[in-house]
Parts: sequence; C-alpha cells; structure tokens
Amino acid sequence: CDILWCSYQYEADTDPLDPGPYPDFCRALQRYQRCVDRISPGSCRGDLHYHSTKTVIPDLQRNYECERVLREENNPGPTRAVETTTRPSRNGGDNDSDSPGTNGRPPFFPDILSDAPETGGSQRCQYTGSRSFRHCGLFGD
Amino acid sequence: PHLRTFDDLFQTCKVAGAWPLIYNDYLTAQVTNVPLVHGSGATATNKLTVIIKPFRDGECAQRKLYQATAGNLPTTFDDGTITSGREEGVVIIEVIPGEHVEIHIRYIATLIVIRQVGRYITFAVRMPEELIQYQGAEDMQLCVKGCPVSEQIDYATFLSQTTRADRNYKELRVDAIAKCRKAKIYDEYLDSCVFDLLTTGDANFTQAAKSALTDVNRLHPNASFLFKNRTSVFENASFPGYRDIEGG
Repeated sequence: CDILWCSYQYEADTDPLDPGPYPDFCRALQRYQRCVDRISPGSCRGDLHYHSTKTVIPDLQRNYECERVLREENNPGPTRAVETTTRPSRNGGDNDSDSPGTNGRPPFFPDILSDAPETGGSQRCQYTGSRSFRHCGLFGD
Repeated sequence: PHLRTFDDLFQTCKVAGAWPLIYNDYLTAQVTNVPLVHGSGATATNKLTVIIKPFRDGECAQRKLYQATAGNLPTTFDDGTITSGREEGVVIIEVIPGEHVEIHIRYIATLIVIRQVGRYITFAVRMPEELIQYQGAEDMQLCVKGCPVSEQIDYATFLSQTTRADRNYKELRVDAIAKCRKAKIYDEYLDSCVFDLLTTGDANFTQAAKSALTDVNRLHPNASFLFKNRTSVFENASFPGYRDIEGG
C-alpha cells in the first residue's frame, strides 16, 4: 500500500501553501486524489491511513469549493470572487505534473509509485514486477 | 557510520575504506569511509559511487557513473547528463542544491537519495524486494548482509558508560541527548545522534540523523509500524536509560 508516498508528495506540494480555496491548493488536492486512485485497494485492506485519506480528500475539495475555484481559474472573468494570494509554490505552482523540486524535469515520483503506465514513453521501461519494497540507509559516523 | 539494512538490522560500524552497499544486475553503490580527524576511532562517509548498468540495449539506461564526494554533490552523472536511456529510464533530480540529490531508476522502481550534511555524505535507497540479490556466504553488500561482526560497534554499551575518565562525560551526554531530542529525533536515530555528538562534537551529525529519519519515514514500506512506539534501545535496556541519565 503506497499511501505514504502519496501523502509525502501532498505534504511537499502543500508545505509552502496556505490551505484554502486557492487554485494551487486545489491542484495539490487533485494530485493527491489521482495518486491515491492509482493504488490498488486490495493492497491497502485494513490500512486506516488509506481509508481515511480516501474520505478526507473529497471533504477538503468540497470545503474549499475546488470545483468552482479551478473552473474560475480556467475561465477568468472580470469579477473573480476568489483571490489567489498564496505564496508561490516550490515548483512554481502551475505545473500539474511536477514533483517536489524537480525544476521542471520529468515527473518521476508518481511513475515509481503507480501501477498505471505513464502516458508516452516506452512500456519496456515500466517496472511491472512485485511492488514489495525494502529500504537501506547509511549515515553519520 | 550507522546502517539500516534491507532486513531492518540497525548497526554502527567502522568499515573504514571502500565498501559495497549494493551490487546486482542493475546497479552498484559503494561508499568510502574515512577516519575522523581527532582520532576517536569513528569514521564517516566522504564518497559515494553509484554505477547504473545498461538495460534493454540502452533503451532504458546506458552505463552511467555518479560520484559524490565531500564538498561536491553533483547534479549530473560523470558525463554531464541528467538522464539515461533513450526513454529516460533514469533521471537525476536536484532537490536542494548542494544538499539533496535523488536518482530515480524507473524500470526497476528504485529511488536513491543522496545527501551532503556538513562534510559527509548520507545514502538511502528504496528498491523492490525481488531485485535484491543475495550473493551467498561471501556477500559483502552492507545493505544485504550488514557489517561484519569485527567492524561493528556496540553503541548502546558505549552510550551507557558512566565511569569514563572524562569528568564532563555525563554532562556532555545529557547535553547531546537534549540536542538530539530537540531536533525531534527518535528511536535508533536518537541513539546514533547521541553517539555521533559524543564521538565528534560535530552538530552536523544531528542534521544527518534527522535527514536519515526523514528518509526512512519516506522510503521504508512499513515506516508507520516501524516507529509506532518511538522508543530507543535505552528504554528496555538493563543499563541506565535516557530517563535515568536525565534524572527522571
């Protein structure tokens, strides 16, 4: 269950943002939702983090009126009700597929996490094996 | 350095010189550890070498070399490129200039995190279990086999010493624990932070422990269970624990 990866990316996305009905924040929620939707539910059976996240994201999107905010963002009129006064995000805030700190390079966090193939590129370079992972680290003295 | 293996063994080791962390059909990672200047016996990592091996006739990756050394954390491979393979199966990402670089290897779903903290290098990796190759009894991969027994340091015993000749030792230890706790470091990472501060006095190692904790929380598949209790080895030890040292 890769929910921690999705949550990490969401935290990185929203770290420099003020929560609220702002386009940057709503886009981060959208990314979070897409990432969670890519996870196979079977791999998260009994994982409270996963199930609560599935519930919380739509709640936040409703609370912050994200549907309207993003619609107005795409069709700006002369009387926009929502001020977009967020601090600039780490990634510039307007690239839907950027990962934290990628400086505009190709997005790879979702690629590694996702079972779904990326659009474009060769399928031959997609990992299709087991998604059971291990970690190793070395630090200090 | 302090090592968490693929099997979650946590060790403190000497391992001076060059040692392999991982070698398999896809990549090789190797560290070089040097003695610290003041003769404490401790060593730290001042060089990391990663070799990406060719995959699918160069479609996903060509052979690439990445080398980080103390004072130089490159954002490219040795040949100046930031990707490898016609389909860019490998990408280097600079997260924080001079401090944090990541190598993403798409076709094996592997992520390598390299940091420079102070004058030393830290390493973390997440890779699929099925790709880890055990090389038998002669295996030297630190990530797979851990450090040889002769290279291991019993840091718990070291930290529990109360009869050191240094009259200030106890005060130093209380101070080190306070600094590491203040940085919100816990579990074995707290112990290693205290150990490093006591052996070197270099506050950069507090940051190294904090970064390692960040990486394990991000990369370990069971991090939320791993740190459920957030206890150090001292909590259940027979020697004086942190609470005793801190006077309750």
